[in-house]
Amino acid sequence: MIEVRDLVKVYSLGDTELRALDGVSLTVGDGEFVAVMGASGSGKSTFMNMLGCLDRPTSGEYLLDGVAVGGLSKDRLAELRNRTIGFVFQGFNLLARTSAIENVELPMLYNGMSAGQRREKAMATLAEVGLEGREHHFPNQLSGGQQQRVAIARALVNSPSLIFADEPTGNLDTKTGGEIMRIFCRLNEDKGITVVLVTHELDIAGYARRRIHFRDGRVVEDDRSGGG
Amino acid sequence: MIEVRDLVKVYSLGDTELRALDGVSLTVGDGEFVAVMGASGSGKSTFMNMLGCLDRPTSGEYLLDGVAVGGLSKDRLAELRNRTIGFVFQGFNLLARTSAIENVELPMLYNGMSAGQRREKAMATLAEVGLEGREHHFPNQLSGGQQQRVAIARALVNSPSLIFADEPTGNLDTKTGGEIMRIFCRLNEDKGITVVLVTHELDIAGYARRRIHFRDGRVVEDDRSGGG
Ligand SMILES: Nc1ncnc2c1ncn2[C@@H]1O[C@H](COP(=O)(O)OP(=O)(O)OP(=O)(O)O)[C@@H](O)[C@H]1O
Ligand SMILES: Nc1ncnc2c1ncn2[C@@H]1O[C@H](COP(=O)(O)OP(=O)(O)OP(=O)(O)O)[C@@H](O)[C@H]1O
Ligand SMILES: [Mg+2]
Ligand SMILES: [Mg+2]
Repeated sequence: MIEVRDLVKVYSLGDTELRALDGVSLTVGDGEFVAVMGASGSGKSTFMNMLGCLDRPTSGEYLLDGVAVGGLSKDRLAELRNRTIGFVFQGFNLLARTSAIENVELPMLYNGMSAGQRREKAMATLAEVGLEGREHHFPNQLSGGQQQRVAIARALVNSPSLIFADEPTGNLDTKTGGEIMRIFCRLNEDKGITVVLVTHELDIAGYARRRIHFRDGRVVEDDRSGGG
Repeated sequence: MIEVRDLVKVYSLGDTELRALDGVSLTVGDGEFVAVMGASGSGKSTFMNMLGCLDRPTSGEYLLDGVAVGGLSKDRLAELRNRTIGFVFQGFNLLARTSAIENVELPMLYNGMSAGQRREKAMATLAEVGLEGREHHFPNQLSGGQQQRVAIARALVNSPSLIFADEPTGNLDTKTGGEIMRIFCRLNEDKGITVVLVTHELDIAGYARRRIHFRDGRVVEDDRSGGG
């Protein structure tokens, strides 16, 4: 259960102030499947970084399962992120000097699994996103869409209860993008995982049951008429 | 005029061999507007890097305006790239410690323009892609789509005769993507600039008059029925 109230994010650049988020209030219930849309620069990634506990707002509140995230210590926040949230970055953010499989294993390093169990889980997740045979490639030995899928596999491997994905199909052809969306749908329907994803493609947004539209740092439309 | 014959690119990984390009032969005439499509990992970026003189094939020939590119010295190649080719990378490839406007000015550093002329041209090109007000931001102070537009502006600023763009609208909402495509169309129609762009979106491919489809490192379809 996600609740944000009056979320504001201000960046100062010299003598100007940029309100990347200008007062966002909304709730996302457990098990929802939400698409976030809006023009380039409208605040979507900034909002996702707040939800994913990767950044703190300038003001406003964020309650995750009733816990005020703003009041948590750095360690507690990192633990929350690692255990309950799977985050797919718009820019993938893979470690360049680490192979695909090692990138995917990263989130599992502190959850008590053995090296063998981590390797097995990572292999299975990479196969699920269609990357078997690419496990030992480094990011610069992978196509754009393959790097994106490594980032997706890394977000899924710890079986998170929340998936936040920022343009997860932006570098994927239609068929591969559809395969990824079916993974998200299956996790949402079978395991009740909450999915919030940013997209600018209407056919990707069509997989969601709710569409939130950003403009200039605010939510200007919240459309729940979608059929998932 | 672009002519490639039996272009092959092989990557060796340990004891396996990956044929990223497996014999590509085609011609692109001056002033054409071509869309390159195909599944993730099918060889599109590898092909674009060959065309953009950023990489050399394992075997095969590439003739650019009748000149065999493979036989050129490093210096001559760099000069060719800088003067005649505008390249938009799939991953943007902006310099992280350099502002947007300085990133855009880079290709102009060796063409004899004064600093004032470079600044003026860069400002105008940034405005054209909708980024006025963002000139002094650094890449990490820009949204994904804004970074992409800086990469596009940088490719256009030297008035190249060839534009190679790898997923130029992948991080742009539909409206902003349309604005970028109209820039490419105008350059193609008014100035006769040859445009080759990779996309996985059919409505973007619809701006082109020819669609080339890749699969497993080969061209499997070359469709000239498109109405630009
Ligand atoms: N340096 C490298 N070493 C090994 N394999 C590589 C290297 N670079 C690319 N490849 C492989 O070559 C194939 C083609 O890659 P390419 O980047 O051209 O694909 P693409 O069509 O652009 O894909 P996408 O749509 O995902 O961007 C991929 O399977 C990729 O894993
Ligand atoms: N560190 C920063 N400093 C200053 N401004 C920033 C910073 N990060 C983001 N911005 C600005 O905040 C605004 C919102 O950025 P954000 O990345 O959230 O947009 P977005 O909706 O994700 O866009 P896109 O669709 O292009 O990815 C943009 O105008 C951007 O220039
Ligand atoms: Mg973004
Ligand atoms: Mg590519």
